[in-house]
Amino acid sequence: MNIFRLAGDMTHLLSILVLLLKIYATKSCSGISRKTQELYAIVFMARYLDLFTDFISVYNTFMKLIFIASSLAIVWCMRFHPVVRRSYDRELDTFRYFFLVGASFALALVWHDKFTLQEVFWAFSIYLEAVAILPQLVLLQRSGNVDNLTGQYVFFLGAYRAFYILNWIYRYMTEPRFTRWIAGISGVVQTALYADFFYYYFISWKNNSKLKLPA
Amino acid sequence: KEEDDFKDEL
Repeated sequence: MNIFRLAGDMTHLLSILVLLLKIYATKSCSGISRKTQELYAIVFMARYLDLFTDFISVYNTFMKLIFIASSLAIVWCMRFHPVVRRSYDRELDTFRYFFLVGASFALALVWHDKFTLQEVFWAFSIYLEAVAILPQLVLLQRSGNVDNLTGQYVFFLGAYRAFYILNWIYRYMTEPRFTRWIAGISGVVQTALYADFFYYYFISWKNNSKLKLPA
Repeated sequence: KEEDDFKDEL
């Protein structure tokens, strides 16, 4: 564990807490893409297949459980909670994410560390996470003004993978033979997808204005 | 090889 990876994990946890706060405090999920939440639930379930077979540390197991439980709880809220589900922007959240799932799985069948079920699903989860934010970014562009908590949620979600990139650079420099090409390249793509969001987020912070993404 | 591509990250 290094400071970059810890910062990444804490930022990721923070993004989830901000999203839970937004849904709980406002009893609303307006501006949140359910499709992105569903993709993240798939990402965590596909990535943590080793949850009960490989014990790495209490921290590792605890965080995996938090990520799986929170993503499923958020999807459940957005689908079945009688109050929250009414504020779902159904007509705006129309990104056809089936292609993202299919393409990620196809790529995982081709490019993986080892051709085993666990490794193919791990690579699938890495590729899928890289594109999972797309429905959310599309929804933000369509829904015009973005409430503060939603903006902070997306910001922290993008920032966590940037910390992981620093972590991979650090490990590459300090650990012999450390390579994480699949996660590294996907992580760069994932963070790059946030580039324009980060730009408009910075502008709104500098001008102290409402966050607005151009349509 | 086995140990260093061990998935220890989240």
